Amino acid sequence: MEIIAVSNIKGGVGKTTTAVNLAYLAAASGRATVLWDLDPQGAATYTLRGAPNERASARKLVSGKRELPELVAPTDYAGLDLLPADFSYRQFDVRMSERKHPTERLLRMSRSLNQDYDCLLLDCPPGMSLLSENVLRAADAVIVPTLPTPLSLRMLEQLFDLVAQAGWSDLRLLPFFSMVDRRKSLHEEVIAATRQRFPMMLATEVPYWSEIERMAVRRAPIPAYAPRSPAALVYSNLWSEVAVRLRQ
Amino acid sequence: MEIIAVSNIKGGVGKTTTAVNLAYLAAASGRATVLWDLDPQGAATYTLRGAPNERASARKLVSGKRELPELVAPTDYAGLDLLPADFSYRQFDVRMSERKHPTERLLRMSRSLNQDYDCLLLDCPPGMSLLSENVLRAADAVIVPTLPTPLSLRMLEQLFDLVAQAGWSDLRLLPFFSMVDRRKSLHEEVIAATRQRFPMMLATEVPYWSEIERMAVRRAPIPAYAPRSPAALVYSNLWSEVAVRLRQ
Ligand SMILES: Nc1ncnc2c1ncn2[C@@H]1O[C@H](COP(=O)(O)OP(=O)(O)OP(=O)(O)O)[C@@H](O)[C@H]1O
Ligand SMILES: Nc1ncnc2c1ncn2[C@@H]1O[C@H](COP(=O)(O)OP(=O)(O)OP(=O)(O)O)[C@@H](O)[C@H]1O
Ligand SMILES: [Mg+2]
Ligand SMILES: [Mg+2]
Repeated sequence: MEIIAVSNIKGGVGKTTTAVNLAYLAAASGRATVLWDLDPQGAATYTLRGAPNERASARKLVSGKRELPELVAPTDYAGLDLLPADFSYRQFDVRMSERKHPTERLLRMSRSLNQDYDCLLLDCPPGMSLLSENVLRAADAVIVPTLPTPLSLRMLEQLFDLVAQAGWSDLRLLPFFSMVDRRKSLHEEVIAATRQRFPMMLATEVPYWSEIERMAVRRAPIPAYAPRSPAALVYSNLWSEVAVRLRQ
Repeated sequence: MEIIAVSNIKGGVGKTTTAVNLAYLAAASGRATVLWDLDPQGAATYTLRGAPNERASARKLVSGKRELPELVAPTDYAGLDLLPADFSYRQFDVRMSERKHPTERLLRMSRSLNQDYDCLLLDCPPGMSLLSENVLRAADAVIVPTLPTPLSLRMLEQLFDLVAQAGWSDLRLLPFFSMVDRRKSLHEEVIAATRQRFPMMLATEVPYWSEIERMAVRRAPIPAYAPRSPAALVYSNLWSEVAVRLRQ
């Protein structure tokens, strides 16, 4: 099973929007996929019309009393299952810190899914925490939606430094530009500077479009309800690029 | 001393942009003000050209070995000081959970500032955590930048429920619309529905303007470098409304 995180410590950059669309496309490409909504706010769960599972509990999951396969729910889309968010997930940091190997708890929890799935996608909450460190340790690849702003450049520097210092050479970092408005000179300037500094940025850029914002109203992945729309094309380009990088 | 938090569990909604501009305006109105950047990413510290203090440490602050006044730094603006962000702040949840009264640690830490300041402004990281609960317990008022999206309505419901259930009747919740694009029908629809459901929404709406986005490039509060600009006027309207609500 491949573990792909969609993460950025910065908030509101399009993590959930990306995770939901790519999870749908991963399943549509034939991979048995499960999307785990790690954000206690549950935006991905809301978008996929899922609901919390009464039996979910951060404490029980971290201690091993409860296993992830017990909490999986189907979605309306073939090949795509969901691990719904839970309010108790806000306690992950505290629960993980109480155990041995606190930065490996997520990896250990996800092992129970290995038999059933080809791909585990993680929608991550914003913020820097013990959970975000767990995600970096568990993931094979991290997709990083990046706004074309000055602070994003700084965030990417911090992320690449962190990964280099920790020696995680097998972790693939896949940043791409999200919510791009090419009419803005600020966005043009930052994109040019960032591409020079980080040549591994994905080529696909996701524009800032109302059509994408409305996904939260439709509560469904865009390729599911508008497969030939410009937005669906953008996400399928993004997924193709990610799939190529995973095979390298 | 009044404690005013700028908080929203949702990421990327304009918390830091709001906190920096209102901190400047609070100081300009004659209140001795300190802005505490609680986000380990340090976006407010970056915007005010501050730097982390070597002696800052989440562990020492929570245990009382280190006091906040020791970490305060001046800014370029009269009457405005800064408590810079620190990378160790990502451990706040774990450190607070190790102490008695874990949800009151922030309030206790802030007491040492009472003598020196009229106003403590908190720029909060995104996410739901023990720190975010500490903020609700310590604050006299919480300013909530709210995007005009369907998920925001849900977030406001959750916040008001949480505050009502916890019995914090003296906590003032001050939501306002942030990053508004009135040309979008989605934004118009959500604003109308939200104002009906939450009549206490502030009247001031902060538009989605490049001029505001560029503040991250200027690295200064907008009223400091463009006092008569449309954006500066919007933030001074926002501050006036907040100041009126605080006196009620
Ligand atoms: N490409 C886009 N164009 C327009 N709006 C977008 C785009 N991507 C995301 N949005 C909108 O921006 C907001 C933030 O997106 P989203 O919730 O996916 O970000 P996030 O990084 O998951 O946020 P959080 O940090 O709170 O989890 C949402 O209102 C969403 O509808
Ligand atoms: N009114 C606005 N118009 C245009 N851009 C804005 C506006 N307010 C904020 N921004 C931009 O949107 C992005 C998010 O803003 P900001 O960093 O203030 O949000 P935040 O809520 O503090 O984010 P986080 O949750 O990561 O702390 C930044 O790039 C900022 O420049
Ligand atoms: Mg999200
Ligand atoms: Mg911020």
